Amino acid sequence: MPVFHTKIIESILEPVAQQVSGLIILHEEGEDGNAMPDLERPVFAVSKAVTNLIKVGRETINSSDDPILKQDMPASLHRVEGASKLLEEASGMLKVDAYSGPARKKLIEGSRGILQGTSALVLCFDESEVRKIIRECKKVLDYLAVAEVIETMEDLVQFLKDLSPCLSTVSAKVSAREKELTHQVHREILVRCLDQVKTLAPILICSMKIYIHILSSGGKEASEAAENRNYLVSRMTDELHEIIRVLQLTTYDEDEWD
Amino acid sequence: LRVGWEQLLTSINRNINEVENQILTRDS
Repeated sequence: MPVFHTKIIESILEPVAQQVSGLIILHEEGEDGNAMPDLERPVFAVSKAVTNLIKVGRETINSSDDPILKQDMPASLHRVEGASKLLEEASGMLKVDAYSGPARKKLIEGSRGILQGTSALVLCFDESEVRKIIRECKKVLDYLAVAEVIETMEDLVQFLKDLSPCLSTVSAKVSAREKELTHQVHREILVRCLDQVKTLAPILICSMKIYIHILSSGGKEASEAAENRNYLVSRMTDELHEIIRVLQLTTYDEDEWD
Repeated sequence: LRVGWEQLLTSINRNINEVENQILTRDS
């Protein structure tokens, strides 16, 4: 049974996957002694839709700035295109001989190919979307890495100005992604990590303020304050790394199925 | 069998349209 890791992918692919497997079983079990129906009209509709999809796909490849998408997507488009040709050939052959075995084979191959090709396409897009979220997470990580060189209030204000919009973006995107996932454990980890990041952010800013204050007043506890700040940075960094890790997971935990 | 294939091709058609929508939505 296929398992899809986001709700949108599941809603698109699941019904077709079910039907393709149903028909494959039907044909393979040899319960198909009857003449095949004329499939010219529905096959033509599929070809038309595939032509359109190929056009949209190519435009997307050309306009995308994601090198991995540019590299991966053409193969799925070829897969769908080739599968559609198989369906057309099968339909032509069945018009001549409604009992043709090779035509049935081509029909099954074509349907399977369209399912695999469209799956690959949607997954390609989904991975690209995940990479966008990860890029935002990495921006936050980059800002956190400079926290320890902030020694004045002016720099802290700038630091906040830079960090806040990135944190908001990460928060919104991870939260939206979490709602899309079908895997409950992954969802819970994302919620927990994001909550931690949101809780720790104001505490980190506070610790940075304390450090700057102690430093400017020549206090002796500066190293202690720096240690506290660094601890908070490392906590936030760990949570963000965990978010990045979980965002990239697509497989299901076997135990959960048990 | 007839109904099965017609239904499959109809849902493949819908599936392709959905994938296209998905691409267009993500793209915009």
